[in-house]
Amino acid sequence: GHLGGTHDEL
Amino acid sequence: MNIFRLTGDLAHLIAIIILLHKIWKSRSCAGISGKSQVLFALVYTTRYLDLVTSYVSIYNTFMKFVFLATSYATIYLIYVKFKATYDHNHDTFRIEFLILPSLALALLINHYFNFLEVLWTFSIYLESVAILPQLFMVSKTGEAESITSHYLFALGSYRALYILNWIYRYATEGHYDLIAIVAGVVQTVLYCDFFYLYITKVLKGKKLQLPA
Repeated sequence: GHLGGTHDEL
Repeated sequence: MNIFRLTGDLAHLIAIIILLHKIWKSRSCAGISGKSQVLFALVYTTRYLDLVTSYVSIYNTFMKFVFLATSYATIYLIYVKFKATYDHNHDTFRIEFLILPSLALALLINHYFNFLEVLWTFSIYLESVAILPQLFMVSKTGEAESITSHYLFALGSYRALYILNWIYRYATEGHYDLIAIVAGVVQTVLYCDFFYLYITKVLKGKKLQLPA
């Protein structure tokens, strides 16, 4: 699953 | 953010700085695979396109710019400034055999089928094999300078630390990303034989000799 569709990791 | 991801990002940054510093100071890119550096620049470029669409944190944005800038600077040093020292004969891995399958797999297995997400997925798959030309070059030359092995150790450690980060995030937030996890495990496994040689040899002051 994703944080609101954005990727929060580098 | 957690300590595993923070130290992972720092290990990643240290690896990039070690390499850039080595090439700049020695004014030579002997023993360095330009192809791997091209793949890393491609990984960051396709992964960080979301710089223009979504904001996560100042740290996230800053680090993305740093990774993009340093990866292109490294390529510039290898293929332009010190190209006379670039070892064409040993940097022969066919990177199209890494790029095309990664792209095909990204089109087949992804979280969402849209442009940015497929490119992000491509960058995840490509990053997991991007070091192969460098490891291939070290095995062809049969050895690596100790500074190059420190670079590889830091670079390999970064994704190993990310695995701990993913375990931590699953345990504390229930958050996980299977694509990143599977690719990250593959990426880390590729370093295992190098890690073994690094710990048993380089840390004892010996030269890194890979079985050719």
